[in-house]
Parts: sequence; structure tokens; C-alpha cells
Amino acid sequence: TLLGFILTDLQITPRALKKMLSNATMRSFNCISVDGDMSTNDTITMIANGAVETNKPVDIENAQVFNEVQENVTSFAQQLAQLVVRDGEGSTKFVTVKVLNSLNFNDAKTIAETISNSNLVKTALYGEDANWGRILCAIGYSKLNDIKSLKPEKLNVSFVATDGSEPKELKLLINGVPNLDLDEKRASQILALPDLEILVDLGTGSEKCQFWTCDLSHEYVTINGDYRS
Amino acid sequence: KEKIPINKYSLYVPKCGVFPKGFKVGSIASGVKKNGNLDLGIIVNTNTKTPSSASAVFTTNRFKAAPVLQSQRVLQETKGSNINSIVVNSGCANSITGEIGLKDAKSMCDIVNKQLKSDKPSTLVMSTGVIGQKLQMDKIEKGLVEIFENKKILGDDFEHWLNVAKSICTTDTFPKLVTNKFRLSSTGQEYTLTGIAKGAGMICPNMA
Repeated sequence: TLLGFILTDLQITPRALKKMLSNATMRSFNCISVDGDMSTNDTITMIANGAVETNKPVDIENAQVFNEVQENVTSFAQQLAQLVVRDGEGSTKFVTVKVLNSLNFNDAKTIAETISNSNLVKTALYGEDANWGRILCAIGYSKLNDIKSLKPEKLNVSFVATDGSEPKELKLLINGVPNLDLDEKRASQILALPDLEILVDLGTGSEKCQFWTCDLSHEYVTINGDYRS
Repeated sequence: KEKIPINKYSLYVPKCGVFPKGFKVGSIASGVKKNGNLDLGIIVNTNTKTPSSASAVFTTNRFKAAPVLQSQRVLQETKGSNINSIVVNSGCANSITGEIGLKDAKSMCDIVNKQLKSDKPSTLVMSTGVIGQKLQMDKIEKGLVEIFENKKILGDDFEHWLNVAKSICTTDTFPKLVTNKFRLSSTGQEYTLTGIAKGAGMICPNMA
């Protein structure tokens, strides 16, 4: 179960707070996956108590201030959401799945979520196996709203290192064609990192979505085979 | 392949923090968790100069737990105004517990409202833990009263905040606490955000 609360001493009107939290959740807590299961109790609450004195409360009408606070709340919520993924039961890796250049946001999110929830992708990540075929497979069965979002000949998939080492990006699929010169040694180096990125460029539009997931380990089974008892 | 275990607690748990003005928090081991760990937490808004605003997003699972339904009801009734506390328990999710569960979730709010001398609904409730078990309300009630009566339990320093983060954990290997100060570029006003979360498994939320 995911539970959380965000508290602030800024004064924000109820309607602005509702919009802010909803927007932040869409880009943070609703973009994480440990095991693909949804709880009956998931709740994120936010309270703004106005203890910091301001001339007037933050409201939707004052777009400049509203947008600034909304941006801060969203990046803050992302930090909190990412900690949940880092604690993913039995996990050893934190993985960012980035889908770029999608025809629409919903399909970018669907693809990112499908990759993030694939048990076979997640076990490959745990085993540090550069099994890009499983990523492709997950993209292919994603339940897209618009089939035009995915054109195989425009699809690029890469692993990206996050530790500053070079080459940062290792291309696995280039314009729909597998990279036959794949540097397996470099692939192993990237997959050995505790933090890494899977980059999917759909090349069909300009929308993007990020999801955060983790690997799936033996430990996950151990923890969850004995919870209620 | 053999993997070296990661000490996530030392990597991700802060040792200090900045916290928003006008909040007090407290936690206690009520006995709901069998291992005697902290399992009941509360957040109280102590600022009375301005009315508070609250909002929440909830699971879209068709089987919503009793505390989800209770908090939704409170937010609808109050339209997000004057919500001054959040009460959370871990160890029992109070989910799939029918009418009794709904009554217990409301009781948790009522106990806190009474302690805060509020005659209007002003408390939200959350629960996490095992599904399909009744809350041990005798332990919860005793714990809540003790939080308010023992002045050392309710406070606003780092340890109080960290303990609340611990009190909502279940299989988590570390409490999740994030704090940060921000400054509005237009007015220069400084404000603080503090966030606490829990979760390690059964995680793929789609809240609305």
C-alpha cells in the first residue's frame, strides 16, 4: 500500500490545492511501480495551513504563483514517490523508464507503465541480463489508445547509464532495427549500476512520460510469501 | 549472481530537516503491530490564524478500504476546508471489513476531533497493513488518548517527524521523509514542504 502526506505552511485555497495535488500525483505517485499491484488503501493527502503570512492565498487565478508552487509540489512529490520505488521489496535496482516523442501523453504513459510492470523485464534487470527483446515485447502488447502512437520503423530503444560514465547511451534498437554491433561488455556495465534508465523514443509525436520501477528479486517472493501470517 | 545487500536506511533517511510552521506530530506503539513497533501516528495543524485547506487522492480500486471511504466523506462534507489532522495506523488495513470497518474508521476520526475540541469533521484517516482484519479499536483509542495526554509525544522536532514516518511503515526497510524550503520568486516568501510516505510492495497506484 502507498500512503503519504504532504504538508506546507503556505496558504493555498482548497480548489487550488486540489488541482495542484492532482497534477503532482499524475506525474509522481501514479508513475511508480514495484509489482504492478494496486492496494485498496492507497491515499495521498495534502494540507496547507497558511502559517506563513502572505497577502493572499495561492489560487488558480494567479497563474504565475500557482504554476510556481505547482512545479515545486510536483518535483517534491516525485522525490517522495521515488523513495517508495527505492524501497521496493527485495529490489536492488532503481530504474527510470523514459518514453519520449509520443503522439499523446496517455500512450507514452501506457508504454512506460507496461515496461515497468513486466515481470520478465524486471527479472532480467535483476539478473543484469541485457534482454532488450523483453522490453520490445512489452512495448508491443501495451494497450494503446491510438495505434498510430507506435510505428516500428521509428522506434528507438536504449539503456542509459546514470553514473556519468561514457558512452552514456547504449542503443539497442535503431529505427526499428536491432543494433547488431551491440557492445555487450558496455551493456553489462550499465546493467550492473544500481540506478539506470531505459529510454524509448517512439518518434511519432512530442509528448513524454517517465515511470520509475525496480527489479524483481528472489527476496520479493520471500517477503510476500509470508505477510499475513 | 550473489548480490551485496544495500543498506537503504543509511542511504535514504535524513539526519535532520526543516519543517513547516504550525504543525505538531506524534506517534506511539499502540500494540496493533505484534512486534511492538510504532504503529499509530498523528499530524495536527496548530495554526489558528487562517483556515487550512486539504485535498487527497485515493485508490481507484473498486474495493476501497473503510478509511478511504471515511476520508472521502470528510473531504466532500468540508469541501477541503478546516481539516486540521490526519490519523494513520499501520499493521491493519481496515479493508474489506464492512460496516464495522466503516464505524471504526469514523471512530478514529471522532476520537481525534474530540481531543482537538472540534465539533465539525476535521480529521482524515488512513490505514495500512493486513487486509480483512478488524481494527483493534481498544488499542487504537488508548493510543490516541495517550498521544494527546503525554505532552512529550506530540512535538515538532526532527525526531517527532521521523517517528511518524516510522509509525506508518509495514514491510518498508526505511522511513520516507523529505523536507525542503522554497522561495516564491514573485513575493520572496519562503515556505516549507514536508512529505512522508510509506510503501514497498503492492505498489502500482492509480489514484484519483
